[in-house]
Amino acid sequence: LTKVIVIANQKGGVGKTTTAVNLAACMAVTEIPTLIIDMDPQANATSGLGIELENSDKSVYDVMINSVDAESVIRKSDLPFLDILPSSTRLVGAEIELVPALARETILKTALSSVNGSYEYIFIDCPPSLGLLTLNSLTAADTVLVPVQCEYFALEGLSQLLNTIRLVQKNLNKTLEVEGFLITMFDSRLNLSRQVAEEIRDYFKEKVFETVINRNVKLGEAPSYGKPIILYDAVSTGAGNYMNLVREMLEHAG
Amino acid sequence: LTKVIVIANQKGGVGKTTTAVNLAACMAVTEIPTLIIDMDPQANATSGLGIELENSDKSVYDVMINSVDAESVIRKSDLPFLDILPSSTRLVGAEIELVPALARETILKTALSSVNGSYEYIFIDCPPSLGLLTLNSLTAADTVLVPVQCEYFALEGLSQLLNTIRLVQKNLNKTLEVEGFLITMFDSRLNLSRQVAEEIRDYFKEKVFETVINRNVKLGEAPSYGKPIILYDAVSTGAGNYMNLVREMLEHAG
Ligand SMILES: Nc1ncnc2c1ncn2[C@@H]1O[C@H](COP(=O)(O)OP(=O)(O)OP(=O)(O)O)[C@@H](O)[C@H]1O
Ligand SMILES: Nc1ncnc2c1ncn2[C@@H]1O[C@H](COP(=O)(O)OP(=O)(O)OP(=O)(O)O)[C@@H](O)[C@H]1O
Ligand SMILES: [Mg+2]
Ligand SMILES: [Mg+2]
Repeated sequence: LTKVIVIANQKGGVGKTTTAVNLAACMAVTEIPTLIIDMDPQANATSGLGIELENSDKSVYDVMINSVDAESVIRKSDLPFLDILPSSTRLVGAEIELVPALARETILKTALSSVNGSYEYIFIDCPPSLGLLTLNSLTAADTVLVPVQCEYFALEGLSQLLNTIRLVQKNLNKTLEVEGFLITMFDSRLNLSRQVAEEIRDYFKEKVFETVINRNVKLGEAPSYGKPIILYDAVSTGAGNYMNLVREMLEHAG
Repeated sequence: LTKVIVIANQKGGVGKTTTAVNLAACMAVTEIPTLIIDMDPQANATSGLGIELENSDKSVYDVMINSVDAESVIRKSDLPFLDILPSSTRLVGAEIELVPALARETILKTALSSVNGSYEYIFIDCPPSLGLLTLNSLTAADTVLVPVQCEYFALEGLSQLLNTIRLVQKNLNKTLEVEGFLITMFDSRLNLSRQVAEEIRDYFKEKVFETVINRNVKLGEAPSYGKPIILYDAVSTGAGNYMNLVREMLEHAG
């Protein structure tokens, strides 16, 4: 059975890609077959795993716009149990190109039906918007994991995201659930961090992961080497945080 | 004469809103008539200036989609020489609603022709994408100011942004120029920060502002009080950095 988890938040820079890449990599390290899908035209998850596409290479753009089979586009990463469906900058046109398409919100869901059996977990990294790429991801997912940065603007944007999730649950994906809210870039020395984290816990209660991702410069350095944190610096706080998150998710899944 | 500067970068969380709000506020403090336009559906610049819209209030959405006169939607801020054309979450649908519109990239430029004479500077805050809201802003602008966070992913995204700027210069706005690249969230204690800042200066040379915006928690606290930094904590590093940026821009405009 495959579980599809989308990592979404329209607020920019809250740690979506860092969470998608490192959660998927840490999951793979426990030998669970995992796929990461990069639905962001910035292709940060793709480069964060050390993959550089040539102009002629197929990407998720071809799956979404030209109905190319997802399996033929998926490639291996440096980690044995982690594959990736890479993005490319051509995806930047997809938001507009998808507008007139038939059943435009369910294209990804249909495309994934051919790969579902081969992975236990599929993680989808989203762009910082609530457009058709994020809607496709929410429609294809079982659950949504929401990274929330410990900043005021990040808190403010949550109601808009929850509205969108409710709309998707009503019209496109009745079984979509919230996997949880993940506190990211937490800095225990800052009042702002502690206050925002407290507000998130007060509001979302048990839906907030116990695991908190601390601000850790190693998480920012790893992508410049094209490596997830577990390969770049396995003893860093960042690697420890994401391994704990995997443990918490697997325990929760029972 | 009015100068229109768009603050753009499709990478999320690099300091676009923080720069738009605080640059506009510091400009207004020197008694230069200034307008800030919030083109982001997240409406962070609007709330960052303490403005809460009622459902019935008009916003930039009505200017873009219902041809409402911009002047009738503009409102005053807490600062005497600073006005704002506020955003609302209704704007989230605009990217799709604008696709079939006639001359869809020039709607904002046309709308601004009625307000041009009343301000010396107009700053436009963009969402983290290269869609029709950002294209409208680039088409309406004289120059573009690019905040660049001292992180690897932020560096990576610049070539996509520069491609888009070139396309706009060729097809929509021949006179568009780059105002400059602004290094944001700089932390002198981190190698990553110093390395990325050096790469930005090596690559963009004199196009990079002398002024660097340091990481300063006060900049993150101010929006929760609905105030720009100059009103929240005028003696903070953040306030000093943005006042310096205003001085540098005015000297450059000489
Ligand atoms: N816990 C952390 N500690 C330190 N740096 C972090 C942490 N998490 C992410 N970063 C860095 O912060 C920046 C923003 O994170 P990231 O790019 O993952 O966010 P995002 O939500 O995917 O952004 P976007 O909205 O542009 O897609 C990146 O440069 C990343 O390396
Ligand atoms: N120099 C700084 N020091 C500390 N915090 C900062 C600084 N600049 C911005 N911030 C904080 O970092 C977060 C991201 O900044 P901001 O929201 O301005 O970026 P943005 O590019 O507008 O994001 P988006 O892509 O979502 O529009 C905000 O919570 C802001 O308060
Ligand atoms: Mg990302
Ligand atoms: Mg912003």
